[in-house]
Amino acid sequence: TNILAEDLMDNNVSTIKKDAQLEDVANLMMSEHVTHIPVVTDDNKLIGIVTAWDLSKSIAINCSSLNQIMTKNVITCKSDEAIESIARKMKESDISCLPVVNDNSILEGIITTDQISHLLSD
Amino acid sequence: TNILAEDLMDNNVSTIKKDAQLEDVANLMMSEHVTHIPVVTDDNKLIGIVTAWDLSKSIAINCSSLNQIMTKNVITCKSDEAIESIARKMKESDISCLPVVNDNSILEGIITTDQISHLLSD
Ligand SMILES: C[S@@+](CC[C@H](N)C(=O)[O-])C[C@H]1O[C@@H](n2cnc3c(N)ncnc32)[C@H](O)[C@@H]1O
Ligand SMILES: C[S@@+](CC[C@H](N)C(=O)[O-])C[C@H]1O[C@@H](n2cnc3c(N)ncnc32)[C@H](O)[C@@H]1O
Repeated sequence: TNILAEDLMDNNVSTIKKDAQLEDVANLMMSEHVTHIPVVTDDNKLIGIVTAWDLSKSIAINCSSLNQIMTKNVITCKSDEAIESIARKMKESDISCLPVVNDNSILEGIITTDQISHLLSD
Repeated sequence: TNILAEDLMDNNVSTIKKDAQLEDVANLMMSEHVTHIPVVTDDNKLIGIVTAWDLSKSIAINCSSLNQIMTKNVITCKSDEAIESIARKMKESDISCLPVVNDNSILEGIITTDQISHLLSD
């Protein structure tokens, strides 16, 4: 396909700050119906990601600290990247979402396996 | 494509019984690296589904009962169904997984948007 990240991405991304409580993260997932929430600074710089799987981990290991359950080494993509490359990155790392960032790590959007899968629906 | 559910599905599905604790569900998600767990009877009949999003909901609403957070009206598919139809069902209902069942509601496998997205990776 000729489809790029920017053609598909959700650019109205729900985000959270690193001092948030786990309840805040859970409430945001409920109200926005999402499972992946980038963690950003006040100027929207990406510093991590927290997902419903991470919240499930907090139940498994009985830990209530966002800092301990979030992922800090985030795999990302650029807005001009082809979706085949994005799909490959997600497959290789067993992840379901890639935040889209610019060269200064500023968050521009998010791509998920849901959106890519929707391309095949008839 | 000519791809059917049975060509793609994971037929080694992690499942849980309805009397499980939320910690059991969370532990199974961690050990199997999955986010969707069908709830079945002793003879593998599908009676519900619980996902990482549902465990996140348990944090948001402070509820520790599997019975209250699991989904009982499960959208499913058959093993001979085309993946385009499966992708459409998931898009229409905003869900990321469809359990594959036979005519007697016996669980045969599971399909996720991750697996469908992987088809596009180069
Ligand atoms: C290895 S995946 C397995 C479960 C499922 N595939 C998923 O993506 O949630 C779960 C972990 O991946 C992390 N993760 C999700 N998206 C990520 C990304 N873009 N970069 C790095 N880690 C990510 C989450 O924080 C979580 O700890
Ligand atoms: C509406 S989705 C929104 C978040 C995300 N798309 C996901 O699938 O987790 C979350 C809810 O869908 C439910 N769900 C997931 N797969 C389902 C299926 N095959 N049939 C019915 N409900 C399902 C879950 O139990 C959860 O309560």
